[in-house]
Amino acid sequence: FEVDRLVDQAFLEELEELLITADIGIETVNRLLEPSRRKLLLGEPLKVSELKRSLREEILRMLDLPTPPFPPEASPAVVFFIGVNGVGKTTTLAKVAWHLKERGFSVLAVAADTFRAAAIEQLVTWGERVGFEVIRQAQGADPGAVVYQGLEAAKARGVDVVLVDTAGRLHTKYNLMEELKKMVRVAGKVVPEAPHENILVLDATTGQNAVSQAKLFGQAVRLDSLILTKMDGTAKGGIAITVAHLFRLPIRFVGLGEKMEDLAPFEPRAFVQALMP
Amino acid sequence: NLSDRLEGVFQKLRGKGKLTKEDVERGLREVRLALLEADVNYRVVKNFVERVRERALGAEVLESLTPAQQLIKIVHEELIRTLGETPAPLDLGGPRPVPLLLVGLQGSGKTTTAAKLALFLRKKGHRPYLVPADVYRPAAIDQLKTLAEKVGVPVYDTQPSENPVDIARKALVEAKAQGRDVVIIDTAGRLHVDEAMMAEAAAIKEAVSPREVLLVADAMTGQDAVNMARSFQEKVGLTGVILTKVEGDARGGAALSIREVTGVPIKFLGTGEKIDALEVFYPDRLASRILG
Ligand SMILES: Nc1nc2c(ncn2[C@@H]2O[C@H](COP(=O)(O)OP(=O)(O)OP(=O)(O)O)[C@@H](O)[C@H]2O)c(=O)[nH]1
Ligand SMILES: Nc1nc2c(ncn2[C@@H]2O[C@H](COP(=O)(O)OP(=O)(O)OP(=O)(O)O)[C@@H](O)[C@H]2O)c(=O)[nH]1
Ligand SMILES: [Mg+2]
Ligand SMILES: [Mg+2]
Repeated sequence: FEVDRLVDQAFLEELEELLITADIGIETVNRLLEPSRRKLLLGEPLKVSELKRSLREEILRMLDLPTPPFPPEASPAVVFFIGVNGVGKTTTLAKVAWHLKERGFSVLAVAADTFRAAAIEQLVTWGERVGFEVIRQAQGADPGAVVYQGLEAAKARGVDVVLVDTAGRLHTKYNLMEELKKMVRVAGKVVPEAPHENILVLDATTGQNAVSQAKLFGQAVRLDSLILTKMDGTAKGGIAITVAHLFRLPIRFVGLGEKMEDLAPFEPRAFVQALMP
Repeated sequence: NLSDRLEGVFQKLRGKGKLTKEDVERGLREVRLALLEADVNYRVVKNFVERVRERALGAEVLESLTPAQQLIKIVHEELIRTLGETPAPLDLGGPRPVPLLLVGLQGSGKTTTAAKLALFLRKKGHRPYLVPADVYRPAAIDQLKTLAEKVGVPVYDTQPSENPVDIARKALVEAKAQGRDVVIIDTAGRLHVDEAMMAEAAAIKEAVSPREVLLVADAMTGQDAVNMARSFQEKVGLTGVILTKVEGDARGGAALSIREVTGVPIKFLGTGEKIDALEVFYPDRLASRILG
């Protein structure tokens, strides 16, 4: 068994490296380690196990956010998948569709990425694999028009949940953020209160830029929750802690691979345990 | 930004006469902070600051009338030196057609970059040939075929049932028959910890002996950049890096980490979603934004 050692300078440095390499961000890490650093300075003894436990509890506190039910309680419930390029929005939408179908919900997808090569085909292929219909128009069509058509179809068919795929876009691009705002406005005109949930999809390999992403996407549209993808890699996804805490966004799911079943509900304790074994 | 922060640190020392070692250490702490905020890897930052410390504790800072400026200058120079001060061109040597292999994590921008590279080469008078070797991602073949048409470059007619090693081999034969001089092979995104997929990448390389194996990496990558880059270098072997999505506000510290840990030169930057958004890499602009 491991003898419970006392915290010393060397251990705090080890811990700092652990937390920073998990992408938690130096500012948050300093705040987390501040009490123990002060204790060390004052010569107050602190056990390693005690420190680790209190850090885990502190991070869990940061992740403890009100989490409304999913799917949102509306009919149809309208969910937008948004985020920067390549984070896994389209694949995640397909996984969420599979998850919802497993739970007995009827699902319709809207191919509102009308820009990127083969984006529509990608979603249509997923629709065939998972078993959901995709409302689409030609590549180059106005994404707002596809949202309009998609939500009208959802209402007409009495579908439970509409999942809207949007084009990857950098949060720093004014025109693209305006386009997103317009898509959200259109949704609200067709279905009252839509979109009921705007999910910001974050890639676990992302560093501190995730904060800027959440900030600027959040300035353009209301953000409701996060999905953290690619957690099957070696990145720890620590940026999700800072983003969740700063913007009060619960993490709904984590992506754990490229297949339709590779989506798991976010488990804060397991996440923190993996972060700080 | 770092310049202001360093001015702030040294400002308090005005009128105290010469800078002391402690003052410089305080300045180095700001440098460390800036680099960590920029996503440079923890250990890479440690080594980098160590290199800067040696020069920073010399007369050029301690006896300077503008120590903040001097420190920034040293840091900037060291960054440029590490990132690669002389541009490293694409290696197009050897028998025609020259194979170039693109590898990297999921979603980093390989397929888009393959097409950008094809356009770049076509504009330079080359006759590139695109090869879709991703048979896993839904509509990946479609995606590259669409982009190939857009840039006016012929593309191998990959069938989803083929295996990537055969695709690469057959495509090279086909490209040669068509008199093409460069073959750009797009591969599936893969995790560096996926043994089977890393073996596949190594097998493709083995089959076609590419002149370049280019790691396509996202500019917003965080601390994990070192793990994945080191892994790709060890398991596949790299000759260059293309950093994508650089036109956003990511500080791009991953570039420094990747370069430091693999020693492989950054050759291009992806600077947008349009097919002409590819630039040859010059270190000084990236150095400035890493510093913030
Ligand atoms: N390993 C792993 N790969 C993932 C995960 N989620 C998505 N991917 C992969 O990431 C890549 C990009 O996924 P997409 O769904 O196309 O991402 P996107 O955000 O829709 O991309 P754009 O629409 O181009 O912005 C694909 O190769 C996916 O298979 C995950 O949880 N784990
Ligand atoms: N803003 C921006 N987006 C880019 C850049 N390069 C690629 N992208 C976008 O990033 C997303 C992913 O690009 P892909 O080319 O599909 O990436 P990939 O590496 O082939 O993805 P996988 O095959 O799934 O691993 C797409 O939305 C691209 O348009 C760039 O330089 N800037
Ligand atoms: Mg997509
Ligand atoms: Mg691809």
